Amino acid sequence: FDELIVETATRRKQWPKKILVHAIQTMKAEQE
Amino acid sequence: SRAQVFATVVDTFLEKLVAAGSYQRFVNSYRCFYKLQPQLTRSIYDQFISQLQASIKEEIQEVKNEGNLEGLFSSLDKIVEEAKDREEPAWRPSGIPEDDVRSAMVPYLLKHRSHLRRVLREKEEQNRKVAESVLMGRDRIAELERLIQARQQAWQAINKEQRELIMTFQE
Amino acid sequence: SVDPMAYETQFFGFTPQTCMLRVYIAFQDYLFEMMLVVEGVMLKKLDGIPGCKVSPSQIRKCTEKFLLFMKEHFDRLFAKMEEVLLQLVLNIPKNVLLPEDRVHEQYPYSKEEFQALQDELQQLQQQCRAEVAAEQALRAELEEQKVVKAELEKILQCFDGLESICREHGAGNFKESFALLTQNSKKLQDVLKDIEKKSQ
Repeated sequence: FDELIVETATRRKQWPKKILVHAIQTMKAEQE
Repeated sequence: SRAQVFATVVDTFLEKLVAAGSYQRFVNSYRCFYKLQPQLTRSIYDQFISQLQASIKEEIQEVKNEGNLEGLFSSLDKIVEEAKDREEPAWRPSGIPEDDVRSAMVPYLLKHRSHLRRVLREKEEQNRKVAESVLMGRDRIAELERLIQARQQAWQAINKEQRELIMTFQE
Repeated sequence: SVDPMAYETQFFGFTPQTCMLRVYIAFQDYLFEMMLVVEGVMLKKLDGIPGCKVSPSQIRKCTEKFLLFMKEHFDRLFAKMEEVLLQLVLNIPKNVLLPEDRVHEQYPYSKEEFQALQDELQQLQQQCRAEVAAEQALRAELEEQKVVKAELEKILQCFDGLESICREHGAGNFKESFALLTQNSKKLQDVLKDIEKKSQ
């Protein structure tokens, strides 16, 4: 349970930025 | 600050623990040994307490280093300080990643929107100018065609004259 | 109902409870170790006393008595410490938002608003594409106009050329000169007719 909480919290902290990077790359590729 | 509270709370814990495990209590528990060796009992007790305190303090320091607690405490103090004017509860993860990640996208989308709006405005302005020169070009071509038509008619009129003349000669 | 303290975990990188558990276990181990050391020292000392009546099991009983007492206080004190630390130190007040989540404060977009924003971007992209296409069409027409104008100007130059040839050969305005010529030739004809009539 503890690991699950740490994993979830870590994702909540880090993944939005990662997803944003990929989303921006996708949009830029579409734009091009 | 959090670091001070943390240190104070741990020190208090230690003090109270030592107070609970008083020498009197120790002697009461080890009565048989105390009767034989009262001095030794005292020094064993003193060493026990100082070693226990030292170990616990060392452990706390280790936990602080491992978790970088000092740094985290001070940055959390700052974050809390910045939010001191807020009353209402702040946002918390909803538990639905799709919902939460959307807001992370919004600043970029807004930036992208203003970029597209600017590009579109520039492009429209540019095209307006090009459209103007196209219209001017069309007018120019119409005018040239009119000119040519006028010259053509003039020549056709001459042509008519010419035919009349030839008729005359033929007669 | 365990409070996972997920938001605190997001900040600290570990769950506060685990941190406290880790400290608890470490402290408890020290306490037990120290008790064993105390007992070891005593047993060693008693070994050195000939005809000593105190047995190791007696010492063990004393140790358990003291440890039981210490453990009870330890647990009570630790529970108090944990409660205070989880409340005052290892916690994030409800009104506090972590820096990485500031975006939720500034842009609390609902699903619909987000969709509307994406639709607007889609539409803007569409318009940009349309403008690019329009620009290509306009530039193509400009190119075409260039060719057509050149052609028409060439034709006009032909006419100009014709007229300047006429002018060079004294014909002035070509139309008038033709009219004049026609007139003269008509006159000539009349004269001719006249002469013929007279000669008959």
